[in-house]
Order: sequence, then C-alpha cells, then structure tokens
Amino acid sequence: NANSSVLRQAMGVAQHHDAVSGTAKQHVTNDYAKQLSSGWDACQTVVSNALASIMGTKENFIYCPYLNISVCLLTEAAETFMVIVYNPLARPVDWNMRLPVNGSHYSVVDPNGQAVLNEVIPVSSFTQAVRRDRGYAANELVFRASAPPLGYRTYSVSRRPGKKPALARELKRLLYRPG
Amino acid sequence: AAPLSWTIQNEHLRVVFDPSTGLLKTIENLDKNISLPVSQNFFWYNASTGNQENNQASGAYIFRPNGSEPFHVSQRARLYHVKNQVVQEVYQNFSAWCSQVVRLYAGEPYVELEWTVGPIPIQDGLGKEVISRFETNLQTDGLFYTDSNGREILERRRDYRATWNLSQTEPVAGNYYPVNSRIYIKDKKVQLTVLTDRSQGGSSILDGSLELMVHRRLLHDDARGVGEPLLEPGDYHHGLVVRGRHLILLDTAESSADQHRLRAQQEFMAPQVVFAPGGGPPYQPG
Repeated sequence: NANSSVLRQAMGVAQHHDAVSGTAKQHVTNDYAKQLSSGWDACQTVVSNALASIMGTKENFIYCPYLNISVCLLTEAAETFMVIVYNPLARPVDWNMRLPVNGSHYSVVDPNGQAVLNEVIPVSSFTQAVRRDRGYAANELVFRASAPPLGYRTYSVSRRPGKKPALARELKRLLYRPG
Repeated sequence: AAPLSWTIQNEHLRVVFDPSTGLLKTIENLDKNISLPVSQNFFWYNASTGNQENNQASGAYIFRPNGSEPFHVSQRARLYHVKNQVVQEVYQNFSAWCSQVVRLYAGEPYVELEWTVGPIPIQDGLGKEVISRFETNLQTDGLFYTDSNGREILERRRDYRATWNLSQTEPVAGNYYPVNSRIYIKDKKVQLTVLTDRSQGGSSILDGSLELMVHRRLLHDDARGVGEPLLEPGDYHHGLVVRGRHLILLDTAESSADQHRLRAQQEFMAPQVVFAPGGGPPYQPG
C-alpha cells in the first residue's frame, strides 16, 4: 500500500513562498507541517518496501524522526535491534550514529561480524529539557557507521549486562563554573 | 575547581576554550598547521517596532533590528565536557533558553556545533532575533561568501550592491543575505567555513566576523500581508525550541572548497537510518 504521492503533493504545496520563508499565518504553517508529516508517514511504506526488496526479506521497519532529541522507542527499550544505514550518494560515506538507549554497555557488530567501537554517554540535560515527556533514554549509544555508494549496511546492536551503575570508568566528565 | 585544559582534539583539529568565559577561543587545523583565534557566542537583536524614520516593524517578511549592536545572551557559558575515543564534547550552557554542544568526532575534519535555542523569552516585551556570531582576526575587507539558492557561491560586499549605488540605511538588515548551505570568510591564506543544516540568514557585519540567525520571536506584525506577528507558541504555548547544527571547517583558502563541497553534499543527502527489532537478516552486499 505504498504511495509517495502524498509527500509529492505536500512538497508541491510547500514550494509557495509562504512555506519556504515562513510568511504564512500560524494555522497555515501548521497545515504545511501536517501535510509534510503525513507525506513522510506514507513514504515510510515506500522505503520499507524498497528495503525489503533489496534485502530480500521482510522486516518490521521502524523510523525514528526524533533522534535529534534522543527519542526512539525501539532503541530505548529493545535488548537487540538492527540499524540499517542507506546512503543515497554515489560515493561511500561515514556517518556518526547517536541512538537513545537505556543500557550502559552495548555490542555493535558490522555486516562482516566485526565488533564496532562504540561508546555510551549520558543524554544531556539540554536534551532532557527539550524532549519533555516524549522519551526517557538515559544514555546515547555513539558509533561510526559506514555505507557503500547507493547502498546500505546493517549493524546489529545488543545490550550487554553492565555491572557498573553508570559509566564511571569510561567517562571523564568534569564540572566547571567559569569565574 | 582549578581550570583544567579546556581542549578537545582529534587527528585533524584542536579546539580550545577560554576557561574564564567558557567560550570557544581557538580552532587549530593540525594537518595544515593553521591556528585561528575564533570566539563564538550567541546574541540577540532587538526587533524594531518602527521608528521616526520609518514605521516598518520587524516581522515575518522583514528583518529589521532597532539597533546595530546585538545583546549577549550571556557573556559566559557554564561548561562540562565528555572525552571518549569516538566523540569528545563540550557542553556550553548560556542561559535557560540557549545552549550548545561542541563536538569532535574521531577522524572527522570538522567541528560540530549543535545549538538549542528557545523558548525565546518575551516577558520583557521585546521581540528577539537570535544569532550565532563567530569573531576572528581574519582581514576580510568587507567581503564574505554565501551560497544563495543552493547553487553558485556569491561574493558579498558589505554596504555594497553590484548594480547600483547603495545608500545604506539599515547597517544590519541591509547586509543580511540568504544562506542555504554555507557561509564563509577568508583572507589570503585561511578560510573559515560554516555549513548549515537548513536555510538561514547570515552576514558579516564586522571584518573577520560571521553570523547566522538561528531563531526569532516577534511581537508585532510587519504589515506586509501576513497579519500576524512571528510568535509561534510551540508546546504548552511557551514558544518554539529550535535545535540545529553548524559544521565548522578551517582550512587554507585554496583547499577549503575540497572540504566544504563534499561535506555539504553529505549533509544535504544524509544517510537514511531505519531500525528493525531483533538481530536482523544477513547482509547482502549486492
């Protein structure tokens, strides 16, 4: 049931200078945002179908549009999950992943079975203030992913049992008030 | 606590902070042996409500501050930092509504500034247009560069128009230009480039400086047709919070384009990240 026309039409509407420059009345601005959001919701099915096709297997693909404020219900709760990185450029790229998590130790494995260096750092108070009650991740899992030209790579992430309460050994976190 | 070394560093860059202010102080390109004093801070212009010369208020269509000097959000930032192998971060808290994380990822030739601005307070009755300003000692002679329309990069000259004699009446707004993906300043040797993650307004109001408007919240309509002040309420009607990123590149003037063109392309067509529960299927290289 994939349909990219919803987003195509929303993008068409959003070519108006009111949408480009932000010169619309508030309720119109709200509608621009709503149309774009609905378009992206519809396109997720398109992307899922495409990924299922090139991967040769159907998965329950999940999208996390609030990663910029460390919100993703799957990565926050799941013990194991898969990260698929699709690169739309015609050259290989590296990309630094930041995923909201609640564990303190993780194993990240690349498609060749090699362990990927990763770190878990606390979600900042800045982010906690912004996201309000939308997510409860205490930490962020950081690792570098790489993806081939016009292709994808999958990374498997597993939570490891951690005995230490909170990151004490890995982090060098210093508090300082200037002046 | 005595100030320790407020420095983050990777293979390519070293970023030094002033321990007395918490502000960015120096960026060094270790590959090219370039060191540039760079101070970066957040300011706000007080939005004009009109004056005797012109009753034009700042609004959705019009950027018109009521003075040329912006106000500091704060002259100091409270800091803490996190140093790891993959990423090093310095957290700067400027005020209850303005903060920033300065990041260096291992192996990456850029400095990432992730800023969070808002809700902009308006209890004082003043509309505010918030900027991030970088100040350097580069001898720029009134020139800066923007990539309007996302196509060729255009040279901008302060208080100047190429096709008519300009009598500048708006020293700030009259020098603002669209920035779709990048803005830079340079002298004969060194170039400081800032890549944006969205279209913003930008300028170089003073030689050696560069600024980008990151957020605005206004109390008056500019009478250009929209009929409403630019006063988005956001969650709980407190005003919008905006989070974005600026990527900073420091390189020679000759080789900067090699850096910023590829990096901007990667930002614009960023990898699509999708998740799936469980361990997942085997990877198919084809």
